[in-house]
Amino acid sequence: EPEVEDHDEL
Amino acid sequence: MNIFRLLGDLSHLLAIIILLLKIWRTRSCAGVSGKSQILFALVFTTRYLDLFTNFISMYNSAMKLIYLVCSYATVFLMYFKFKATYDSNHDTFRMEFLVVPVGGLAFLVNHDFTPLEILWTFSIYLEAVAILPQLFMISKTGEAETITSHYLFALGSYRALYIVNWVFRFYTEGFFDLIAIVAGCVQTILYCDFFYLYITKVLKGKQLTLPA
Repeated sequence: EPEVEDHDEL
Repeated sequence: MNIFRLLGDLSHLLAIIILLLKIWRTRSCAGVSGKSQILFALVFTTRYLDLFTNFISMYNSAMKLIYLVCSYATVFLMYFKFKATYDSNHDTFRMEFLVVPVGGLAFLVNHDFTPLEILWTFSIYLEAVAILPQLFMISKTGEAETITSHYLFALGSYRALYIVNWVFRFYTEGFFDLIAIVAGCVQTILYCDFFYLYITKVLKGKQLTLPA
């Protein structure tokens, strides 16, 4: 599961 | 950004604007759950703490600001300006029954055990169930104003469109965020019976009434 760095979704 | 996510964001923005205008122009928040609105304000607050530290795009920052301002404005109108019209007798869902388990889960299941990430995870889980007080209130009163049902339809559609966005992103970018996807599915499933009532009743010009 790719580490989700900065959440780009609202 | 893809069309599904853009439509989802616009549907979310539409829902927030519909509710704010409904309360402002009718000068009444009858039939609206103040507890759900408090939970939504909490969702945006805990999710957008990175508003000033993590710049994604003008669109992203502008929408975060709009969501925050509108959600707090709605809570303010409901609990202060038009408090006399707030139906607290029917808005009785215990918020702590949502916030406490969601808070615990955010500590246990997250991508990264850091304060910002745990708060983001908390906001994702909380958003999935934040509409429950509103749906509970409608089930108690047995009906909803047509404008409130439009609000709920737009609000439910937003996360349904996000699910399509996640499928699209998985196949085009290989991106997926399991926490957001699972919570988004739970959130959308909670609207299913409302969607059914909305499509079979409201779209035919009838009043949205729940079978008693």
